[in-house]
Amino acid sequence: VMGRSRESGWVENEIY
Amino acid sequence: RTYGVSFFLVKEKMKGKNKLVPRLLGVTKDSVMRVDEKTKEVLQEWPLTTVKRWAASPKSFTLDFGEYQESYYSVQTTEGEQISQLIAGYIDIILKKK
Repeated sequence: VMGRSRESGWVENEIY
Repeated sequence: RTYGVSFFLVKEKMKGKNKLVPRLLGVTKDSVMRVDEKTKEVLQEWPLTTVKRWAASPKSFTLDFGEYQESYYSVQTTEGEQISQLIAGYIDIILKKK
């Protein structure tokens, strides 16, 4: 997925 | 209020109990909502801007609200990856509009 880091299954939300 | 909402039938674990309750998890272009499976009443709605991160596994889907809510919201579902991709897609749209 573009511009998003996947670490241990979690996807961080860039608009949070 | 449910126009334009994608629904997923999931199971919620009742707090302190070992019972699973059917629930509809709704995803819109700017929010995620808990909806009563039978009455379709919106029980809770979280704007996507209040979701810190989320995780999908083959059997579950979890939302972390960071500062907005103390506990995670986790449900049992085999559609976690689809929910995850739908949310990611809507967030991409919001980001591209900026």
